[in-house]
Amino acid sequence: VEENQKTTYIIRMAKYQMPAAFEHHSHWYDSSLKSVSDSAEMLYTYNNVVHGFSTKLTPQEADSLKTRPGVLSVWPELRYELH
Amino acid sequence: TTRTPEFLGLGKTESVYPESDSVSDVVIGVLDTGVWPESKSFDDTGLGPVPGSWKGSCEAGTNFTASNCNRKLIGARFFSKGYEATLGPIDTSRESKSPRDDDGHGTHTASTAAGSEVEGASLFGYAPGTARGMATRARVAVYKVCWVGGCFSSDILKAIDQAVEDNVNVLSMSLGGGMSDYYRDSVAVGAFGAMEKGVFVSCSAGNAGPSSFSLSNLAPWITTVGAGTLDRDFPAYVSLGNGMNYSGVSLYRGNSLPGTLSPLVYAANASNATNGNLCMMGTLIPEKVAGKIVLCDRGVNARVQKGAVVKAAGGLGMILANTAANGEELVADAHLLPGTSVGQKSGDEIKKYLASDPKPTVTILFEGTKVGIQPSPVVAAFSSRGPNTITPEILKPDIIAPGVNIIAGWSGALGPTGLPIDSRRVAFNIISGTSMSCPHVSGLAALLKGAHPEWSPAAIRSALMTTAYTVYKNGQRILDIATGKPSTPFDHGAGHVDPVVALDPGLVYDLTVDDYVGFLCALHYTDEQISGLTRNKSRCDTKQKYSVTDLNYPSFAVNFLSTGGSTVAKYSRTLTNVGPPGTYKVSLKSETQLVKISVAPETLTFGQLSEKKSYTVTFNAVGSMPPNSNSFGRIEWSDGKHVVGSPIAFSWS
Repeated sequence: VEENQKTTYIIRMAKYQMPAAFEHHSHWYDSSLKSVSDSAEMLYTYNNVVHGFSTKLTPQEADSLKTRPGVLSVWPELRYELH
Repeated sequence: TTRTPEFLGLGKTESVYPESDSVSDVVIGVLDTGVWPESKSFDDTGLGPVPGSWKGSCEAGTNFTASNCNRKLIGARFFSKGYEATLGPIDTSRESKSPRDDDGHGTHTASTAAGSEVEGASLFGYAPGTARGMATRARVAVYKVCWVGGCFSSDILKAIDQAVEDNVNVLSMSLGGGMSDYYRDSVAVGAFGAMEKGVFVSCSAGNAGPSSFSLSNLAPWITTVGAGTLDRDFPAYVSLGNGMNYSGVSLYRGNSLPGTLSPLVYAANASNATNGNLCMMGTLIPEKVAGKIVLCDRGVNARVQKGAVVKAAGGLGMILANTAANGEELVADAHLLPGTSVGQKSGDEIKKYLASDPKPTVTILFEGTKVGIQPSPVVAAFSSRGPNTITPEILKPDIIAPGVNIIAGWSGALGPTGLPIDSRRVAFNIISGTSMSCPHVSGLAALLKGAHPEWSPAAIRSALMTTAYTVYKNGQRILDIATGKPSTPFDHGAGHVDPVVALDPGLVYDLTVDDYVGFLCALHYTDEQISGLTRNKSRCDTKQKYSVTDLNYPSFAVNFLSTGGSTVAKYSRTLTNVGPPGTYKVSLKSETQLVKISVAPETLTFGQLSEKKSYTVTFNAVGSMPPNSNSFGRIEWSDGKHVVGSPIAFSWS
């Protein structure tokens, strides 16, 4: 049931705020994600046109991720269509 | 595509774009449904080595290996994690988990943008000719982000992210989502980052026309492309038993109708369903349809599916009538039975005949392909329209390009109708939409990038816009098929693209990343929203006064309040010289006397290349119009050889 409650979110991070403790931003992203969910997996990390990652979360997990340092936005996935 | 190159004046690209070889260093990234690599449009004969700057790759997967790429199709990737996270693992028996195109749309758009020349192309003999993309020597990299279940934003964003890392020069995206604000729209967010890296991004405007406020992909750092018609048609007349003939179009090829007239029946009278007029699955009564030609109304289900429904019920043929939504716009289809599409007025006349004659009869006369059709281009009814719902001060769409009945490469995985029962396989197919007009502009942008490698994405867009035309050769204004009247900048933006003139625009409205950040500040974006787009600590200067109207855009949208409010609007613009030295004089046109337009200075003299000169336009409303009124004008700078034209849209609310 919990899995079904999960939605894909795109999380944008202020990469320049990465704590010195982390060697690589992907470790910081992973740590931020693990701080709100033990089971969530990274779908993608984004490095060029945005900084951040995407993952599946419950709404509650998404809300708590918003409060994490360096998190700029947590947006639910949108579906696009061909024209 | 066939016919489009000639229609755009690119009959012989070499004569127009002499540096055609530099185009072969330009890479067009196409985010779509993938590619059918066996299509001859991706033949790489005559192309040199892959550009040294290229970092992309050819990903293997279902029915696709790295050997499917070549010096034309230099990259192929697929992105399905978002799709699978939502809809579950891809069923590889139904769709290819690879860059392979199971839909046709991606092959069509990629080959429109940059397909190699293919002689003897046609769809069942329709639209015959040598098919070629806009930039036949540009390279193509496909990024498959659209699947049977849709296109998901996390996949789209990763594809853009990867395409930029791969070093594409142009991004072509014939897809759109809702009209959420720029910072929430993955296409807009990704496009911002791509623009920062010098990538030209063109997107389809959407097919939600002719309603106003129906545009997609509105960000000012995206080139938003609407659709117009070509000078080509596929007439298939309806000939009634009362001797009346009505125009229609069709791509049907197959068994002919009987040489005599056949009985005609209206679907609504051959069905027990309340919406029986739509010829939807299972709604026609075979006894009432068998051996007859059926009149169906457009709407709800796919046009070609209606034909399949009539055929399954034993019908001989189909006449598909437009409704008010599509008016007189005729989109041709490769029907599975003798079928034709007629406009709303003709449909109404046929229905009157049906009601008046106890034994109505009809036949359909297929005439094949006709070229030289006038007037053309006209704005397609389906092409989405402005004003801009997110930022009314930015006029959108930017431009229109051919998007009706466009022939281009197709997938070998399905038939031309895309229907499961359609077992035919074709190398080229004819389809319509702003999905087709977008890759036209993507390919033309690649031509410009090849001719002017130093031009920014904004300069390329400016050149395409300020040289677009809004009148036919006879001086008449471009028509809107939805109204039968002249179209407006909310329909055609700056006008119809004219790549020959765009090559030498004289002056351009250039834009830098900082200009766009200033625009976001003017929109009162928060620091987080701006950082989400710029990926750095960009901050708005609290001491600076930002204005949306200062964004150096090649067009003008001016908004007044019908009741009171500010009656003076100032817009500042900067022109960059990309041509020879010259003195440009301004000329103004306006449909309304209610707004006084003044420009200072009225003359701009450029002594050297890349020199910049600024001017200010003041719009002074001396009267008012009722809410939701619009009027239009035009600002042109000319040195006698170049005309740098910008549309103006006035709106009262």
